[in-house]
Amino acid sequence: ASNDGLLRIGLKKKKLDPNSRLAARLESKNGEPFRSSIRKYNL
Amino acid sequence: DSKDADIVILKNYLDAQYYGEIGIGTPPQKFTVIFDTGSSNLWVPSSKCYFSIACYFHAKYKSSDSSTYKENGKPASIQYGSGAISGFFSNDNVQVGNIVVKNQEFIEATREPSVSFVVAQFDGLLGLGFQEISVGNAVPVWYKMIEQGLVSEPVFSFWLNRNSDEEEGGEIVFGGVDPNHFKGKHTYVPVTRKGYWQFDMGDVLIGGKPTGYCAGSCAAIADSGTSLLAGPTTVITMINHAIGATGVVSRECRTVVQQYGQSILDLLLAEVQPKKICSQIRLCTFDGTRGVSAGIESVVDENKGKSNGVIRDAMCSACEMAVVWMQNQLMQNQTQNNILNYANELCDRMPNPMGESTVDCGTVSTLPNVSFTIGGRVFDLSPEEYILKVGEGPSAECISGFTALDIPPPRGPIWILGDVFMGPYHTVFDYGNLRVGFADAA
Repeated sequence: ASNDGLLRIGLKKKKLDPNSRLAARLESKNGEPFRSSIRKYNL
Repeated sequence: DSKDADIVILKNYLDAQYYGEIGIGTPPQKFTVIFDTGSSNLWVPSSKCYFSIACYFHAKYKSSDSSTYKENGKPASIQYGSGAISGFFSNDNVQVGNIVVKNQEFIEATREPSVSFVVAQFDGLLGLGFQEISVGNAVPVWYKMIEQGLVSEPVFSFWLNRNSDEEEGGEIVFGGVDPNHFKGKHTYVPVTRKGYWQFDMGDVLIGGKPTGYCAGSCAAIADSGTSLLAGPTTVITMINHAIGATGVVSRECRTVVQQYGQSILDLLLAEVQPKKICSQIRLCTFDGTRGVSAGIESVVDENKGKSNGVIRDAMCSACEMAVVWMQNQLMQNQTQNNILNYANELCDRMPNPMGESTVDCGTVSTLPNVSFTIGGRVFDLSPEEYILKVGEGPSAECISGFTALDIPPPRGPIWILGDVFMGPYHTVFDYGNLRVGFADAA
């Protein structure tokens, strides 16, 4: 916040990274099998 | 809410790249959240989340540690494109910057089954959309800020720092705009449908040439919670072709262009209304406003297999796209041969729905601008602005900032102007006057 009456919130940013893209692909293509394997191995 | 489910599923939180910190409870428990103009609820993981791996990687809200917690208990769930969350509502104070929003309703997420949330660098989400799309009709944080007199003006604005060399991610300003972060004046357009920050947008241009698809206006949503810029396959395919982005070869598209291309062209030259062409060649039926797949009839016709219907649906869509592509080329006075070749080439550039396309990093500087007409002003995106670089050095990959998303009428077609657009253009969300404004970011 500052004395001009505005409330300023700084934002952090994250670079696109290979890990998150991999997760996106797992989610869209193999989401259910991936979740099944998590259940299978009691993760 | 199921009635809005078709829109809610557009969200792709995994790609959200900008986030900030808030506190919930007394004393405040810190959470990293996406400030998302494309949704309206606040949710964070709950300490009662036991069976989702994602909860173990993120901060969790513990109501018993807060002296201002008020029990609510109403169940809630939100379905997203990259997963879903469910849990229950609670009430507590929310600290944003140095102000405290009292008695805010929010969702304690007890299930986050999506893999996407495991790797996400944010804990939760703070929606800045309208209450009309709020799950459980919860009052959004922004409404409470206004109601409790915590901001001077009912306006908030976004500045996203697209300079990849700088640490600072950007700034959201509640109560007005920061003059340090934009140049010139904002171009304002009215909100046309309350819920999302939705407005009417004009034509999309590639290299300064109109595509024609949105000449009669398209709906668009300013969405800080989406990284990329999503739009109808018809136009994204044209963009992919112009920027050399990889696409998926569509057999139906090829078949339509090869078997019906000349007929489509003849009908366009005969000045038949473009929207009626695909029904004239019996690939769609015409409902008065647009083509409807003739394949839909196969659902009620037991003599036809369902798979046949699916193929015909695809043929209808391919035909409608081919009409737009050919019409666009005709307006540029191309020869018939060139037009057919162009349509055939576009079939190789069709994007995966909500998928990503890669481009050759070496060609980025030679690619054309892609522009969007909003409120009479043309907003350019240069290739450096719409191509995202992933990784460094020789292993770096360049991905297109455009992705395909097809929402059928009457709600669609819709463009989602995510961070790819909100980076170069400082965006004002004017709640008091129900309008959205864009100016060059500084």
